[in-house]
Amino acid sequence: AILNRIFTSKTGIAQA
Amino acid sequence: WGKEGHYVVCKITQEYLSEDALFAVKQLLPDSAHGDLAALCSWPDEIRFHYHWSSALHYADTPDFLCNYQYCRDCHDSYGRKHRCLTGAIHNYTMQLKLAYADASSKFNYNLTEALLFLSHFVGDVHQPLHVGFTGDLGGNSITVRWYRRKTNLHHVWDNMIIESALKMFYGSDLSTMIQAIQQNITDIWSNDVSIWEHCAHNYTACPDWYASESVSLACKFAYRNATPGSTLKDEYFLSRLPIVEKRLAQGGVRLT
Repeated sequence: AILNRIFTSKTGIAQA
Repeated sequence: WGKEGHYVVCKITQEYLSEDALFAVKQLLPDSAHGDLAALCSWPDEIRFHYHWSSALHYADTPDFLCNYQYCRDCHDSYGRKHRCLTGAIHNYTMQLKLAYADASSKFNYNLTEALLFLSHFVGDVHQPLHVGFTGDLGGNSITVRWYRRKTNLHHVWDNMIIESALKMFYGSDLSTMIQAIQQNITDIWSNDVSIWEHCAHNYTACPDWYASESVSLACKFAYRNATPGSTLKDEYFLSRLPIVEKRLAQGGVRLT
């Protein structure tokens, strides 16, 4: 799920 | 995990990559990988003493006997430097790859091949319960136990021995047979769980703190339990912990995808 989300642009990134 | 564990996680990942993601991954892999991400998922273990700064990124230190995970409390290296831990590394490399692919003109010049390999390795590691184990026993590394007749330590049991014994006992010493069995479970008994595993709150790209919370809870319930220093771990421990290991490998693969 992470790589699929990274290589398609739609979601935010978990803030540390 | 050891070599086999990372190979399993990344082999599972490759099965479920979207077309775009598979294209991007193949672009980032060096020719020597021949398009196979799994071939390089142990690379961060091989260079951890060459890239000394990367060594602390393979684990997170939970305070002794606490069975929960808190980023602010637990994500730091042995010098107390914040964010230098397994979950901080997953946030970092997720961000590097996302920035590079969300904005092609991004001015950052990150090494995206290394970012992909570190991210793939660390998403695997955060699903190994003792990579989020207790500080005092070094995630089980200083707990000496016997695995059947062999002297070892509890961390090594979870990185390697449970998988190696499973391969011998159930999979004809063939890693692809074990991978197929786990993939079968993903499509059968765990099919309703997969969409939950994939999801992150707030639609985040990755949620390593949640993965770490699951791991430290499993460490308390399964890894440390009945594994006191000097104990001999045999069938009862192996057969009850193998399902946990296989499910964690599956979750690591599905979530990395």
